[in-house]
Amino acid sequence: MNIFRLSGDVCHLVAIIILFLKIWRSKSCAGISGKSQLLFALVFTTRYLDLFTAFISIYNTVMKVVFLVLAYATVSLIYFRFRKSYDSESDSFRVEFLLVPVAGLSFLENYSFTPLEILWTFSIYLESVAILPQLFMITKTGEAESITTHYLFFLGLYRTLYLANWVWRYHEEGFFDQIAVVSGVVQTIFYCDFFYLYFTRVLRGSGKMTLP
Amino acid sequence: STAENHKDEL
Repeated sequence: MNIFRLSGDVCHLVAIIILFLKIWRSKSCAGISGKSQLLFALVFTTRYLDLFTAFISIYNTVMKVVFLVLAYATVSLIYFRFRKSYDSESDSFRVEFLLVPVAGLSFLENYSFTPLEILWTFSIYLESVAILPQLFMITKTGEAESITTHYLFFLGLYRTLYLANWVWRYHEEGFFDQIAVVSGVVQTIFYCDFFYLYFTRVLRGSGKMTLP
Repeated sequence: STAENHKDEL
């Protein structure tokens, strides 16, 4: 555990809590992509199956359970409790265009051809693209509430900090996880355009982020 | 191996 890894995890947790509280308090999931949240729930489910097979640490177990619970709680707020506020018209990204290539790639490029490893690989690849329905939705509607952009900022910062964590671990431990690193770089690239808009429009301006 | 080590990350 190093400072980049820990702060990355904290940012990840903060992002998920921001989104959950935003929906809970406003009793609305307007502007939120239910598809992205479903994909994240699928990411956590397929990655954390090792909860049943391996014990790493109390920290590791607790965080995995918290992420799983919050992911499914968020999905249920969007699709059940506050379903009426869900903008399915704007959430029109075709997730099969992500799921099919990601599933195919995880069978082709993995560390070992076992169910748990393939599912872990699938979750890593899927996470790198899971935010695309949300970014697509913002592009389509042309705006995002500032609280939604704070969520995206922390979610993007989390994987960016993991990149620093992997550089650190490579130097300190000789640890290099090719699948996670390459996917993490791809994932971070997707946020670059958003980061730019976040700093130039949300933090310097006020209220909503509107696209040109 | 890498396949085992990566499990400590979230």
